[in-house]
Amino acid sequence: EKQDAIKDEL
Amino acid sequence: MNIFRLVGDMSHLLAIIILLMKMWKSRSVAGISGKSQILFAIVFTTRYLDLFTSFVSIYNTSMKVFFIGTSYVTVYFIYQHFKPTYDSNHDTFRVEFLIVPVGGLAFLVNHEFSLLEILWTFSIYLESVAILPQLFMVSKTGEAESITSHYLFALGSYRALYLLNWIYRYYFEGFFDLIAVVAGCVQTILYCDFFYLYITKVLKGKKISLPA
Repeated sequence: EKQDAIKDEL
Repeated sequence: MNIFRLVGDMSHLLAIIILLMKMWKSRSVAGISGKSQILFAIVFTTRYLDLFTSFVSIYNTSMKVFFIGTSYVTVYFIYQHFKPTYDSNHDTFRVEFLIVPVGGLAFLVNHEFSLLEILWTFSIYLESVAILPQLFMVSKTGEAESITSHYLFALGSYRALYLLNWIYRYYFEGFFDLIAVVAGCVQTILYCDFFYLYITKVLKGKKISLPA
């Protein structure tokens, strides 16, 4: 799964 | 949030506002590719489904809602409100040539084989090529109004700034997302020719006009 960090990007 | 991402987001926001203002003030969608705008509406819709599953911040949520909402307003302007001014004869890029391969790739190359992940991946891949119908339209008509050029410059700069953001995050946070980075590079490369024209022509007060 992708890292959480990218979830805060748009 | 680092400076590159913040400026990137602001550039993205500015691009959308420039486009809406252009349409609203001139009462015209001339020179704007409806197909690219439909693709952007699909990009935002498939990427931001996580609005329903996770909360990050007020900033994050409001930007997502703004991007989705304005993308539908833009499509509405082009195909309904200002339809008589829409130049469909020049907006002839075959979008199925983008959607089908991108959909296939998202199915094959993703972080996790689940619906939300595949749709997120699809949106990342689709965003990287969604501007092609617009660039095709500019090359077909051989010109772009200055305001359309400003829109394209702001929109292209946003992903270029995200590349700097990812370099920063790699060094300082150990964060690296191959899918986003490769797609971001493709997206930025597609704008390079336009960036060159923008800097050499539009910034010197001339509008973009290509030799026939």
